[in-house]
Amino acid sequence: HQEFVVVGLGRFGTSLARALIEFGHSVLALDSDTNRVQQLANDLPHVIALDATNIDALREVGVGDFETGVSCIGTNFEANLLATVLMRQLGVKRVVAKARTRTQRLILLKVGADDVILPEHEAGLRLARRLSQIEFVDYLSLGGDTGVVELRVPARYIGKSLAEAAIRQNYGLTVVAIHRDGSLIASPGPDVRMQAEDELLILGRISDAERFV
Amino acid sequence: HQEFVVVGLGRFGTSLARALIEFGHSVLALDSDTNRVQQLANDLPHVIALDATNIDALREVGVGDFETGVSCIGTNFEANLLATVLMRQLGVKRVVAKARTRTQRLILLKVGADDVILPEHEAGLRLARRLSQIEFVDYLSLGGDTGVVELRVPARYIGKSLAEAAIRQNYGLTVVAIHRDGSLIASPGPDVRMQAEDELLILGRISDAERFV
Ligand SMILES: Nc1ncnc2c1ncn2[C@@H]1O[C@H](COP(=O)(O)OP(=O)(O)OP(=O)(O)O)[C@@H](O)[C@H]1O
Ligand SMILES: Nc1ncnc2c1ncn2[C@@H]1O[C@H](COP(=O)(O)OP(=O)(O)OP(=O)(O)O)[C@@H](O)[C@H]1O
Repeated sequence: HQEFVVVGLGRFGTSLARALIEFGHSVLALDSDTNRVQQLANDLPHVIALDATNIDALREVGVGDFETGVSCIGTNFEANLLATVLMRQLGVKRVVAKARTRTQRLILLKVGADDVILPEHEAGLRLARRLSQIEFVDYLSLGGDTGVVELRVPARYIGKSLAEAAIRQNYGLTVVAIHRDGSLIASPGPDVRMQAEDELLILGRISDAERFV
Repeated sequence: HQEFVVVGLGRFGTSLARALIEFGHSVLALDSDTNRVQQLANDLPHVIALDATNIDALREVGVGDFETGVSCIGTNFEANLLATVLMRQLGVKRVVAKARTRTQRLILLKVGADDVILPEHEAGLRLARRLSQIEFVDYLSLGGDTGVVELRVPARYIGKSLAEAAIRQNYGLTVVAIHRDGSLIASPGPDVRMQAEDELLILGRISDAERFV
């Protein structure tokens, strides 16, 4: 159970605040737009109208006591930047910000943000991975081009052992498990022989997995 | 190797197009803004200035032959909607659109989009999961109660080796990789020592993983 302060209740900030509450955490939600605060009053337990570029206002609601603060102000970059800096100054342990461009991200990191999210850029990358998956049975993303995929054993490997297939040597992929008849062979040894209908659990770069199928 | 048409080269569309190309797919990138097309001319192999609300223009560049089309027009919802409908009409097999609000999403689904992305909303939810240490970072289902989860290393294991932690003996879980500083230690050996901020890739029953966190 953690405590978060979320500044800026646009689509990103509101979605973040609601999800954190759903996961059982405490959220203090702040926005300078009184209409927005009114709209959310019955939705979020602690929502206050406040200008996050005003250090006294932030101090007054105890922002410095929070472990994590997230600045989700979009259009007004200066306000986003200042809110981030002020949360850092007041002693918030982990400060995260959203940004709209890579340049904004660099600046926010320079002034002390621990992490900066670029929702549109990341969503584009994530969709690319998902659309690229028609060969894959399922997929877990580990950032960048790397992930774990479950995919049907390619026909050319049926009857071959893992050592004979030399998958890591040829593709840089690790077979971490074989899913066979509903049960799992975890960390299969080099002499394990692949069978028709096997699902292979593969760890590595997605671009390598696409060459492999 | 798949073929995609991407309409609208804002941050989302551009990021999508670049990632698909990086994964080895063919991408036809379209935008009505000639300046934008110029900017991207050296970046994307096939980028054309085109108004995606013009069915003849779309037909002329063979959009109907593509398996997947993505409409990434943000501000002008009518254009986004029309581009989606036209791609559907021209015979694109899978049509995906991005949207800014839930209402827009419902409308796009009604007119035939197969999938609609809300980048800001999804990014808020995803950040909530990531910041929420007891939640799984990501998850791949293998049927039944079994899966692969990526989760933050529990505090009690920081500084311990995998052998000392005896995770398989105590929980029946296999640590198939450690995700550390953006890189991956696949099949870590028994003497590998866990560090703060590590993400563990765990294979096994989800109920065991929940006891483990
Ligand atoms: N100084 C400030 N203090 C607190 N909240 C602020 C401040 N400036 C702007 N905000 C709030 O931040 C919220 C999000 O900002 P804005 O709408 O500009 O970004 P956005 O990028 O369009 O948001 P999203 O994409 O998440 O919907 C708005 O509700 C706005 O009222
Ligand atoms: N009719 C159209 N045909 C083709 N492209 C279009 C059309 N209308 C708009 N676009 C392009 O779509 C792109 C993205 O749209 P816009 O910038 O409005 O959305 P956005 O939501 O701000 O984008 P992002 O958030 O992805 O940066 C722009 O480059 C714009 O030129």
